[in-house]
Amino acid sequence: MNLFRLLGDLSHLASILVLLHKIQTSRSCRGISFKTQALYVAVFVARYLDLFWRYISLYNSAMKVFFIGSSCYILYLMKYRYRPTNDPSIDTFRIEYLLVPCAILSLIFNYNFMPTEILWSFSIFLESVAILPQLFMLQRTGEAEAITTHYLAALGIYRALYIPNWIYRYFTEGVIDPIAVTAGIVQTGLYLDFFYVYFTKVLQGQKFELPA
Amino acid sequence: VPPVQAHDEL
Repeated sequence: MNLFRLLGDLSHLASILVLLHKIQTSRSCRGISFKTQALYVAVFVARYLDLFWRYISLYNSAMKVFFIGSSCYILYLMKYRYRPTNDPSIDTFRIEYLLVPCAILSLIFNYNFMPTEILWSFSIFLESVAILPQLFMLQRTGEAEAITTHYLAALGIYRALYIPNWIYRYFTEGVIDPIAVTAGIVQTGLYLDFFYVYFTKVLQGQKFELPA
Repeated sequence: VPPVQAHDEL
């Protein structure tokens, strides 16, 4: 564990708490892509079911339980409790365009051709693009509530912090995880446009609005 | 080539 990874994980944790706070206080999931949230459930279940056969630390296990539990809870809130506030007509990204390529990539790029390792690779690839339906929705509506942008910023910062973590681990432990690093760089790259608007507008007190 | 990590990250 190093500071980059710890701060990254805390940022990830914070992003989910911000999202829950947004949904609970506004009693609405307006502006949140159900598809992205469903993809995160798939990512966490595919990757963190190793809870049952791989023990790393209490920290690691507790985070895994939290991420699986909270992502399922968010889906429940969107699908049932606040269903009327969820507008599928603007959540139109075709997720099969993400699922199929990720499935194929995970069959080609994995560390061992066995179901658990293929699932692990699949989850890494899928996580890297799971935010696309959300960003696509943002692009379509052209604006977002401030709190939704804080959620996205925390999520993006989590991924960005994993990059110095890998560099640090390469020099201190001599390890490198090419699959995670490649997917992680792609994932962070997807946030660059968003970060630009977030740091130049939202953090200056302006509304999050994309140029028409 | 350095060894691959043991999936110890989240």
